[in-house]
Amino acid sequence: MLEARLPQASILKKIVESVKDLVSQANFDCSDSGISFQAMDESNIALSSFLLRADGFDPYRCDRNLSLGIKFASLSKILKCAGNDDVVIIRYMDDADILSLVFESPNNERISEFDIKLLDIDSEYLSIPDQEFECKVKMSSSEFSRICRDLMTIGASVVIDATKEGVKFSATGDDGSGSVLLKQSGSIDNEGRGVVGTSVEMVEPVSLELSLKYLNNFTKAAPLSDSVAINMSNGIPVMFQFDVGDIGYIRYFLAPQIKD
Amino acid sequence: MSKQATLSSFFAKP
Repeated sequence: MLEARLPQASILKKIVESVKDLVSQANFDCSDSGISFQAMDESNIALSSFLLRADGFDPYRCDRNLSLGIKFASLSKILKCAGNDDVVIIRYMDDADILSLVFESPNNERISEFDIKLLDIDSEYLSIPDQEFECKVKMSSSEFSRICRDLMTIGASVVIDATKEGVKFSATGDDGSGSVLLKQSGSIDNEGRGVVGTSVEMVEPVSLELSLKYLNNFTKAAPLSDSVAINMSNGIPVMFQFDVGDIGYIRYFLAPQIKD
Repeated sequence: MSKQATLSSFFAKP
């Protein structure tokens, strides 16, 4: 059986919102180390994954490895019934075909329970090589969202150039072109509001062209984290990582656009 | 012109 109690429903709500438009259904893999998932979009261009470590739940119990097939649209609808500050208890009894979600209000006066039908999904796992990236950019996630949104008005793809100076996002379209350069900075704590600066750690400069449609989908994870890590090497898929507090992360891998 | 690559050309299917 699985029983996992997450103190804040908002975390699960945000995770589901940030993958549901990329992936329609996927297996949630549960083990004694936590709950994870990995799935590609239909066109094989983007891979979404997340991990919530067992210590992020209190308590967490998973007796054996489970693969629970879930339709994101259904899960998203059910999670809309949970308050942001509700506690969520995820419960699965062995050999059942449903997953139970219990929402408890903070004062424990309202307890709602929903069951979601599980699917039998034959998912294809890709093994992602454990690689060192040539360049690691860390920047504000809200700034990343703004840049992707702004450049979408110009073109369908963005070129990300990372150098020691900083990171530059450029787009070109039929009506013109645009670019945003973020210079490398320290983390500036703006009156305690924790404004995240931009940092670039690199072995060599990287330049990659990526589809803005996908990047705009990835920005749905921005509410989970103040910062986003963009890990890049020339000519291979980019990894975007949004940390979920210190209990896990959401990662997106995106295949680049390559010159003919 | 650029062409969109797919992930399966980079990541192996076990």
